[in-house]
Amino acid sequence: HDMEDYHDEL
Amino acid sequence: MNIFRLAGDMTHLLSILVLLLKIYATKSCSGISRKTQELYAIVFVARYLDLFTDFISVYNTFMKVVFIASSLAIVWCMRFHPMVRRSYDRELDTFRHYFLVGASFALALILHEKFTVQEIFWAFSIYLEAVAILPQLVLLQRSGNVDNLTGQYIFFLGAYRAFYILNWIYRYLTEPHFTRWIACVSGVVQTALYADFFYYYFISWKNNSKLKLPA
Repeated sequence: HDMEDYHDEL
Repeated sequence: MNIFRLAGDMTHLLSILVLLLKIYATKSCSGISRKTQELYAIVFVARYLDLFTDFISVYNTFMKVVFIASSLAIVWCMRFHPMVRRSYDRELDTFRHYFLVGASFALALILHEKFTVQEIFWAFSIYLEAVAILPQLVLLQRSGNVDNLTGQYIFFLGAYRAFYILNWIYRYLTEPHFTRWIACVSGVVQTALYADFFYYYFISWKNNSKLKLPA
């Protein structure tokens, strides 16, 4: 998983 | 993480603390829409399905747990706490909020980042959050008068997404391939829905008068 796959915002 | 997003998350947390304070201190939920609180509980459960699968940071996980737990606790209080439930404005809180759930889910099936369960539920939670305040704003229009804590609750709730818009502008300018169209557009719509409330809140604050919304 690179970053944009994660929703790193709440 | 940037200052705008941190300010947004803290303002969001503050809005929930103000609401918990109002319900706990006054043992009353008059002026609060239970339907809006139920929509927020759905938003957080649908958005944080990755709570146990994707670990981003302690902060991220902690805040997700706080948002899920607090929203469920508020709905539980408004439904089952003997004193609180008696003060619920049942006859004023009549917005058909299940339409909002259906429409948001239908839109998420069409507009999403990837056609996976998690991404569809994430987009659903983003769209639903944008409109979740509607039952609350309708209830306030009907009841006319807004008590201080309720007014502050809605003010902070509206302000948090405005900070997120600044966060998205900042990330767009500083991160090469940052695009969050779904969250951005939905966030702008969400903040715009508060516009009239913000206007009357500012007027009442300037005149140091009680917040009155035109019925």
